[in-house]
Amino acid sequence: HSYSNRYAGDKVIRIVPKNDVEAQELKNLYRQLQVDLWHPSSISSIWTDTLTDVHVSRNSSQVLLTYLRNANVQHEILVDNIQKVLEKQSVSRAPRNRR
Amino acid sequence: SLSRYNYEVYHSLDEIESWMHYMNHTHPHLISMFSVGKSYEGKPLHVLKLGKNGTKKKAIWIDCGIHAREWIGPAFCQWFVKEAVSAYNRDPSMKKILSIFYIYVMPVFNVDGYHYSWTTDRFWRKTRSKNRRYNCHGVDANRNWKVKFSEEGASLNPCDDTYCGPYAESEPEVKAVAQFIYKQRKHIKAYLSFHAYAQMLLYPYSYQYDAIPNYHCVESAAYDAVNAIRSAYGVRYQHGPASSTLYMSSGSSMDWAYNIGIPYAFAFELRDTGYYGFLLPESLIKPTCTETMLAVTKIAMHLLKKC
Repeated sequence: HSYSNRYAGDKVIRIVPKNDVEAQELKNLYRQLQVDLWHPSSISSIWTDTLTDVHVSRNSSQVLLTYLRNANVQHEILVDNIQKVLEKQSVSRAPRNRR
Repeated sequence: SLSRYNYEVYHSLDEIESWMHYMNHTHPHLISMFSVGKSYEGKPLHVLKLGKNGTKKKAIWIDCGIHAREWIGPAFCQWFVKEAVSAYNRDPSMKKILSIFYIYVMPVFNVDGYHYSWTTDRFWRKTRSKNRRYNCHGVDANRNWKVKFSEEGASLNPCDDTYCGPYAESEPEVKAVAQFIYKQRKHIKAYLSFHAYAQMLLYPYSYQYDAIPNYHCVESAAYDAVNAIRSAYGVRYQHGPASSTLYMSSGSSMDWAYNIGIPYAFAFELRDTGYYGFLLPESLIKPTCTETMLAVTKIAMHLLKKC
């Protein structure tokens, strides 16, 4: 497995806070869960309607998704399993190594 | 074999360095290779200088890979060099550009971070410097420049991804490039930095909402460039001042370049808008680089016009 399978079950989730309350709660949750923020690059840049893409570990993703569903926050899972996407990319690379 | 180098896949740092040496040896009339210094881990900071030899020529600086995980950047820098030298004898515009300008191309700015993103953490962003006082590695190399250092949009927490560093130019990579560009600032007419992802073409300022003095000229160059991008595959790029188009940040290379007098400074945020994000598939390298090549050529041709 590439990267020693460390991304198995990790997800990338897109979230758009509708108002200041959601934005603030997301900031707190991101800090608590120590998510890897893909966009924007800093938590301090998150406001109402800011499109945020976060990479979360398998465990944290359950916590985050449960919160988003219960709080009815608009979200979309962009990458359901990062390890699978990485494996797919490294397949295209592997033949080159063999040569 | 380097003679059949595949520009439509991502390459490791070692492969990119071998490729640079190969291009330097096989195109002596158009390419020379040099180093501006060493990284924190001691790796060489290689730059390719493109263009016909000449004295007192104007120049364009292009860097890729300031942020380690943004792999499409280094892929584009390699694509640009390949296209530029192959188009020299075929395309009158490129012949004119390489006759009038030197183009400095740095395929991997953050060499330590890029290597680390291949071996250990695919989503590493920062450099790999280490300060004994803190547990976390790395500084955001695009928050470490001497312009509004450590102000809004940068973090003072060493464990944050946008950590600006203990002081401006604390990162040897930033210091080395800044020193080189500063020495060449009278010649360099455009600074272009390649990032991902958002599909944007940004210009100063990042650290404030005021307009730049030569706003109209820069805006028209950016407008032409994003139209050139759209002409290829219909992909829409936003363009405008970074502070309002993307978000406020301080200590960026683009603002620093503009503030030392380089009249055109741009930061490209390449594909995509998040569907794959940093994991842009290799199948999208070719279209992304093809459209971006048109934009860079457009900006270079803009420099030749009076504005």
